[in-house]
Amino acid sequence: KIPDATIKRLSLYCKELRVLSNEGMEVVLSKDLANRLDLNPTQVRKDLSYFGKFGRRKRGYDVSELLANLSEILGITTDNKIGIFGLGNLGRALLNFKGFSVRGFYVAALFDVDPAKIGSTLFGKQCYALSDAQEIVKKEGIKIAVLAVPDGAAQDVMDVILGCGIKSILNFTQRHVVVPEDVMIRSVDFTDKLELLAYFSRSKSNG
Amino acid sequence: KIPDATIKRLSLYCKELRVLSNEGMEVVLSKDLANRLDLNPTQVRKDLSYFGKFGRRKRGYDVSELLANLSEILGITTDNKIGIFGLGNLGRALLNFKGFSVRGFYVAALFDVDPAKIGSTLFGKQCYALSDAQEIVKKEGIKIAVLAVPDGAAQDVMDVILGCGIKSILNFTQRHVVVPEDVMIRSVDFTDKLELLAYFSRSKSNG
Ligand SMILES: NC(=O)c1ccc[n+]([C@@H]2O[C@H](COP(=O)([O-])OP(=O)(O)OC[C@H]3O[C@@H](n4cnc5c(N)ncnc54)[C@H](O)[C@@H]3O)[C@@H](O)[C@H]2O)c1
Ligand SMILES: NC(=O)c1ccc[n+]([C@@H]2O[C@H](COP(=O)([O-])OP(=O)(O)OC[C@H]3O[C@@H](n4cnc5c(N)ncnc54)[C@H](O)[C@@H]3O)[C@@H](O)[C@H]2O)c1
Repeated sequence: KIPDATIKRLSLYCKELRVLSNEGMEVVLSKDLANRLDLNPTQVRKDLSYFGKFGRRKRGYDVSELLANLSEILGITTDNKIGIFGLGNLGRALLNFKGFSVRGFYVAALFDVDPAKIGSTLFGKQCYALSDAQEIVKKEGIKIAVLAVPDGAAQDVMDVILGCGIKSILNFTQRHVVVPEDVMIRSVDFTDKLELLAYFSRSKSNG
Repeated sequence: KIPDATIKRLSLYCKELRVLSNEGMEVVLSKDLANRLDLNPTQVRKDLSYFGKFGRRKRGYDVSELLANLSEILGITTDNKIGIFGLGNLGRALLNFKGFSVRGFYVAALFDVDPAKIGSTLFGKQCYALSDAQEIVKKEGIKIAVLAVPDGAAQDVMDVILGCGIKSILNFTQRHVVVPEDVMIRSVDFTDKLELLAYFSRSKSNG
């Protein structure tokens, strides 16, 4: 079993390889890739060794070949179908996030409880009633849920998502939601970063 | 000097204390607070000791008193003025984020380069031209910038923000931007979490 930390670093390597390829670099040494990410070159080589040989010649890895290999491993090349639960301010912003399609993520359906939103189409995506989630998740092959409902509704909607058989959830609410062992949930919270920045800006201005 | 890691934990303690106070808890032991956050009770006591005595009696900390003290230290009680740079999908969603006002953050001004947006008012906030940033940041006392412009414009707009004397930046772009030593930047990126979730959901379905 490959450690989560290695998978997380793979997505960092992909991000950096995309930047390198945009800059026109054709070859990269593990030590250069490591330097750009503040990592140890041995760690980079160890991570990549989990997945076999990448034809590393004396002069380094081929940028586009390594990017294609790692994208395949991360599943960036296949369509990862996403369902967005909660079509409010944040849900609508995520609908337009260009970073999804570039990484092989495809928003397949939207879910809400607001009658004014149910049945509408936004940027080509259909908004369904939460009560239809089980049928739509199955029909569309949705594997990942994005939770963007108000904090108070977080656990209830999470239970609906779990009832649809979804095992991977990206949680934007500020609530700590309970999930069974075999489900992976990752929460996005930037308020602790904001509070740290506020503390820093105050200590700066007091000179 | 208090370590960043301690300040970050303070904001975790505040979050938990708010939940406790909503649940009607009046007193909390450091070991209970630690358990709720998967931390070591000694770490909690050590963090709090940086800031003096909180009247810890044998029976624990007073929830509302500790919350008020920590909020004061984090500056949650004072108005932290924010400027949002880039009034696109994400910028507009952030404008409505209820989590700002509850933590003492106040969006003071918006900045964009799109003529259709400049001069407009959204949810009571005025959108200014980026070229007026220096004057408006000073007039409004903006201390924190939120960067929500397209990736390609990230470094240019960052240079404008630094030119306004702002030292704290929350970066939502996917670009790695360069800032001087005395400036703090924190980036928000959930795509690595999304790729990990996609990898997990694929390994699950191949059962
Ligand atoms: N707006 C932001 O920038 C932002 C940033 C970070 C986190 N968040 C978090 O994201 C969540 C959504 O925030 P928002 O600003 O979009 O709120 P919002 O109120 O604009 O949107 C919430 C949406 O969820 C829908 N909804 C309510 N109950 C539901 C239920 N039981 N099932 C399905 N849909 C339901 C509502 O109809 C609405 O469309 C919140 O938990 C918030 O803390 C928001
Ligand atoms: N949409 C999302 O859910 C989301 C999520 C995470 C991160 N992001 C990141 O946030 C940023 C904004 O994304 P978006 O979806 O809101 O894009 P968008 O294209 O909807 O909005 C960009 C806004 O920035 C303005 N702008 C362009 N150049 C500018 C400049 N030089 N100075 C000031 N304003 C300028 C545009 O006029 C527009 O209003 C991107 O970097 C993106 O990667 C977006």
